[in-house]
Amino acid sequence: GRPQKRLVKFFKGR
Amino acid sequence: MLEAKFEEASLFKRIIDGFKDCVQLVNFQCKEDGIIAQAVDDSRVLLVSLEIGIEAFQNYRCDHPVTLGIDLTSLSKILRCGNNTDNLTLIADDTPDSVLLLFEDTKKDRIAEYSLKLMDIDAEFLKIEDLAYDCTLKMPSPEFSKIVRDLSQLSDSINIMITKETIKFVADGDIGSGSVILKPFVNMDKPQESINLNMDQPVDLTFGSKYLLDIVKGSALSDNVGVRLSSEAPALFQFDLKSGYLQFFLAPKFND
Repeated sequence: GRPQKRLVKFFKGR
Repeated sequence: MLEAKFEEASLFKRIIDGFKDCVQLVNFQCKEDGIIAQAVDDSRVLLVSLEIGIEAFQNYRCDHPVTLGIDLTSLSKILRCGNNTDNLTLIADDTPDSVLLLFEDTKKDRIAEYSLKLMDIDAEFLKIEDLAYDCTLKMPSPEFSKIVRDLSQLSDSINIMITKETIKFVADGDIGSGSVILKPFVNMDKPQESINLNMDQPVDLTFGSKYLLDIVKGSALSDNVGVRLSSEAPALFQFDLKSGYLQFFLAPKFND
């Protein structure tokens, strides 16, 4: 199947 | 001091049941304007964001911000001890080691009290900026739930394609394939059964079925689900509360 993207690059810690 | 009273324990149960299967350890931040919580699943693919506004409570008081680090598996055990129609009050002091859950059956003068030990959970609180989306869809949550459950039997991926007037869900797997096509429409008599679509750009995105199966557990919270899709950002699936929401941000799979 297709590889899964991660959230990391979209949300940054405060 | 925190005192947060739900008129019916079932509301808090449905909120917790809506995301306890994808994340386990969650910091609930209680402030004077309500309770917020956020957690990312272990694979860093799904982000859950919860906001319970004051209006969702029968009574709410929080003089001093307090964070409750909760293991949702343990909380669920205690929530099962109360009846759905009980009043449920969460009580904690300003530097709590535990949170008290008070179930009151007002008809029977029955009071049940449970204490849940809190945990130090080392989780960063992420800042969620408003993202730009290509398509915004609002549809009945039972229908969305059925489509996800049906198609996830066929494949570990579900493809969502939106063009101007068509929403298409597709699964293609080893045993065969399936698709469900919907068109936007307005039901004047039962507005909650309408399907609203706003499209700026067509989208063609693929999501892991297992994450979508987690997300549809939020369906018990609302008649509708809001779906926001973009080629450049995680998808947002939102279930609205009377005041507040349960949101799921889901990263898609890579396109071929």
